[in-house]
Amino acid sequence: NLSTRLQTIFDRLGGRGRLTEENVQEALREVRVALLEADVNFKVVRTFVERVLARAVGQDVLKSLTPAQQVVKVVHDELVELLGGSGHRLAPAPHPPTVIMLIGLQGSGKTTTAAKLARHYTTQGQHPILAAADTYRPAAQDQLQTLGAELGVPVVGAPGEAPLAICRRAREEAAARGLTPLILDTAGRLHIDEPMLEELRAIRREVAPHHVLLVVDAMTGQDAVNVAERFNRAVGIDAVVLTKLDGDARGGAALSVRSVTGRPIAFVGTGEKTDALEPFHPDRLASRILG
Amino acid sequence: LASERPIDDALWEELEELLIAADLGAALAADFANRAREEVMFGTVTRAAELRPLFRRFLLDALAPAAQPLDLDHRPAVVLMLGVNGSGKTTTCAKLAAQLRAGGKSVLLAAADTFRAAAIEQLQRWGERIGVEVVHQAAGSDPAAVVFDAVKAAAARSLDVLIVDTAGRLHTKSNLMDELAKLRRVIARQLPGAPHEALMVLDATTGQNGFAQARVFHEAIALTGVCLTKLDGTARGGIVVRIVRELTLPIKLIGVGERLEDLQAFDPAAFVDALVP
Ligand SMILES: Nc1nc2c(ncn2[C@@H]2O[C@H](COP(=O)(O)OP(=O)(O)OP(=O)(O)O)[C@@H](O)[C@H]2O)c(=O)[nH]1
Ligand SMILES: Nc1nc2c(ncn2[C@@H]2O[C@H](COP(=O)(O)OP(=O)(O)OP(=O)(O)O)[C@@H](O)[C@H]2O)c(=O)[nH]1
Ligand SMILES: [Mg+2]
Ligand SMILES: [Mg+2]
Repeated sequence: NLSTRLQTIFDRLGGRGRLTEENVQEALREVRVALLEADVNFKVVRTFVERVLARAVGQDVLKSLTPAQQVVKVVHDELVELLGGSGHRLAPAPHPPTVIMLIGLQGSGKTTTAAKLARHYTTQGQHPILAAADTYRPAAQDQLQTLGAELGVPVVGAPGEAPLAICRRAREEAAARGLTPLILDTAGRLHIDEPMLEELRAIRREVAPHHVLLVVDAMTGQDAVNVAERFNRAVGIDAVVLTKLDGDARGGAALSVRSVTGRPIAFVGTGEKTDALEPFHPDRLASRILG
Repeated sequence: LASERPIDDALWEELEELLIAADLGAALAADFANRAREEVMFGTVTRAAELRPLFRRFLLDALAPAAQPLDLDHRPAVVLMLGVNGSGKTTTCAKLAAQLRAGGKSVLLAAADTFRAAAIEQLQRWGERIGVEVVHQAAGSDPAAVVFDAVKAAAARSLDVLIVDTAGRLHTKSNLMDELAKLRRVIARQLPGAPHEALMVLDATTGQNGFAQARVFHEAIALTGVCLTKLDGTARGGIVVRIVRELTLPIKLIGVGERLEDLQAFDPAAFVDALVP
């Protein structure tokens, strides 16, 4: 792993009490490889490594750590700082319902996450409502209806109803019944599909979501930067949900998405069941990314 | 000639980053760059303009052998579709069924994802749309029972192709991998030689984890190939280069959209041109 590789470098360079530009540069080549292996976008890696270099050089090696451990610590701390705080407290709207909208690529986990969020808020004593606004994928509405029924959460959306009409009706229903938050599930779409991005903008104009969440698969590779950047520019993102973290993907896409959008990661998906949603812990993801 | 670009560190970095950006991975990108450097050292390449074609040639050499057609020369030919959650298995089953049917084959689908909400309905909707029967049981039933019934029906009716859709599963979940191995055994026991295709459906947006997926699925059930989906996005799916090189797995199909016609044979030349434009 990274620590062992760095240890080898410092052993060879001769341990001294100070991290010099030379020994840190060599160490950072290893760090770069580790981050790329972890799927962090190569441009994000470049910026990150520069920051670590600036932060590490000239540092006195702490008495308790070897130089290798010191570099790992600087890298880890820098990662934690960049990944940001745990943003899972989605602020309630001043006037209910609070509207949460889920967007993202096909298969990223939006529908499942919508149900997980509904369960999350139910366990907190709230009364959420779901909108099944994916009218494209066969049985997408059935999928959310089934999950909603399991949770005792109402689901709005009839076959043949347009996505915009579903969202509008769901909002009216939420307001009328005093239900909050309203969680909108949308169809998966490409970040380069202009008409589908326009649909998201139309929904956004219609129901004014307070939180637009980009749902990102933790195994996403270099393309995460393009996806996040395009969705953010086309629709605007407030926070991110990183799914399928119960696998062994290192999750570097999270750093890419955070870097390019500046938005916090609110939640992580850790399984297929509706209880598998956790608040984001930057330190845990940092360790995972470093391998 | 004065305006020609030099072959310098900046160019090597740019070319390597092109491969990394396509998800080939740092190690493989460095490997190809080193081979290219050798060509420059030996003088077989002297101009910067020759480097991209050189990289394309390396990639084509690596990928051309991977382009193999589906082995459907059996009656019934059984295709098992598998892979991690959300990769595009169900949609690929529908696409393949539609295309084979359009080609005059008799096709049967099996809804062996009995776990996920509305998974059976999703395949049934597709089946209705394309006029292909979907063997299914109640949600929550044993996938092995569905597979057993489907193979029995396909054989009894002398159908041309049976396509089995399975539940998404992360390769890290050993109990789910065991279940998949069991499904394969059920098929093999009923029909020696089957499944004739065990295809891992891989999302082209997947990074380095795609290799772990292929390795583990291959160890668990002996894959016959990979179907790379969502190539209509901006991800290039370069992780398949590593999969082909290290696991010698064929790439049999690519998904290029959400419609029934958006399934194509793997074309190495087109793929390489997209990787290194
Ligand atoms: N293991 C695991 N599977 C997940 C997680 N989140 C979602 N899934 C699974 O991933 C697959 C895709 O999830 P969906 O919720 O259908 O994804 P989606 O984004 O709504 O897909 P589209 O609507 O087609 O774009 C399903 O098999 C889910 O059960 C997670 O955190 N862990
Ligand atoms: N753009 C694009 N989308 C695709 C492609 N293949 C599948 N999809 C979409 O990806 C999403 C997931 O597809 P599914 O077929 O449900 O995936 P799956 O592997 O069966 O998912 P699980 O059964 O939940 O594991 C759907 O929205 C599909 O329309 C493709 O080639 N391109
Ligand atoms: Mg969905
Ligand atoms: Mg499926």
